[in-house]
Amino acid sequence: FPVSQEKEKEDMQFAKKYLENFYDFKEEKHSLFKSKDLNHMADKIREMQSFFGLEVTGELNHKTMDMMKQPRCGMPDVRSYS
Amino acid sequence: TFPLRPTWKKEDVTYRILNYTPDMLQADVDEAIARAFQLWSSVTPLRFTRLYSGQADIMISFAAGFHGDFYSFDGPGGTLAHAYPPGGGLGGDAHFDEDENWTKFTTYNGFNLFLVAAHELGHSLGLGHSNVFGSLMYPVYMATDTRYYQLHQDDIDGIQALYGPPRESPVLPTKALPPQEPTEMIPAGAPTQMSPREDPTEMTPSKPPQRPEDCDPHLTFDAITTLRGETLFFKGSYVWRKSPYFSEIEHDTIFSFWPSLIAGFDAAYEVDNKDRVLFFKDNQYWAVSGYRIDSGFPKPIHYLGFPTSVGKIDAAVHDQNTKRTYFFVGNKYWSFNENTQSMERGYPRKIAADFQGVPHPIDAALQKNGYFYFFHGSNQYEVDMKKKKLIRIMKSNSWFNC
Repeated sequence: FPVSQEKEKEDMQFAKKYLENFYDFKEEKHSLFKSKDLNHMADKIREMQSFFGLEVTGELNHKTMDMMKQPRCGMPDVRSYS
Repeated sequence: TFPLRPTWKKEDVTYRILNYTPDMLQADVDEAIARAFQLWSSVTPLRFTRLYSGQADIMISFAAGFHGDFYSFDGPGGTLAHAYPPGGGLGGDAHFDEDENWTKFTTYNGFNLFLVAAHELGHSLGLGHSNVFGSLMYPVYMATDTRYYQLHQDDIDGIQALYGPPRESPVLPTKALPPQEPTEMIPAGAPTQMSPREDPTEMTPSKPPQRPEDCDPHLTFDAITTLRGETLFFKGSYVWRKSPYFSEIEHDTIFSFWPSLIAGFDAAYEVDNKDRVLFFKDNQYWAVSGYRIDSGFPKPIHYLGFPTSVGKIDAAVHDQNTKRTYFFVGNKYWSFNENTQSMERGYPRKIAADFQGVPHPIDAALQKNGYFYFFHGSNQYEVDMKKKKLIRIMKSNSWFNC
């Protein structure tokens, strides 16, 4: 459903945490190449969208955010479990 | 499975319940965990024995926040639980987030412990997540009627790839045996959860009715409501979503927005200044805010002031100007004052007396752009409420850019 603007930043943070927890996303803390970092995140978003059968866009659209906010199991969805 | 496919190298696996959640009776926790293990033992050669002291293979505990492993819990919602693949130490252990509300029922404001435990024990036996919607190992929680819960074929294939089939083939299909006494105090008439298998997008033996075409000239609706500037059209388990932000009509299911609500609403309306939408089905109603279902629902519609002779309502629409909500039942209608939360005096009145030219029963009603729209079959009637005048008649699906 419609998201108020100020929430978008929150959503971005939420999504990063989600992708770190479940899709082995590692944000380069001091990456010089911001664009590279965003591409990496878009790849992880695509991986998550593909897992859940969502439209694979690489963008944090409302359906992707909705799915991220569903109550779920705490184990990762991808296999790089350590 | 997990990398390197860890499994228990034996058929007799032990478990121990280290502590209990205060949300449930201990006996109910014991039963939920035992039934969850039974799901897996019914399709494998594995046998599970409960220990009451010492080190068991699978240690089960409830904890909140940081609890001594690398995966702290996150408060209510979000992560519900996690479990580790077979192995020593933490291996096999299952942790449940105490910040959740655990329940033995299938309700709207709590998580069913049996369902979550069955999923986590799948991990304890070596299964990873599945992307098969409706399978137990799907990562997202789905409220489901658990009385006769059955493993999805995907779950059975996964666990039997690790441990093979049971020694003797089970006579009965793999069902969680119904508990001794009905643990699901689902009140009579209350909706049972849409189990994923019942979700129309799932393949089920009796195929659910297909979604009608947007521009089918015979398209009718069960209920229609606005929601935060958008308009949602309901029919059966399907939702058509019209948004001012997107040109195309989005196709969803009720299940995708409110998994624990049932399909087939009778009526729906939004009280915009409370950011609240109410759904009606038979003699009950629910209130939601966005995706969240308000606690304490469903409630009987008679709480709103209907006489007991009214068993269900046909349609409802809230007038944002007058703060009145109109409920339509058969050939009559009521006016409900949202401020005083009470029915107005002098009602019910006859629909024909105040809405000339609008046939009844009314299937659905909507207020948009200052007009009211009353839906009857495949037609809708645009009415200027101030003048109480019928403006025009259109096809019900004229909102879909046909």
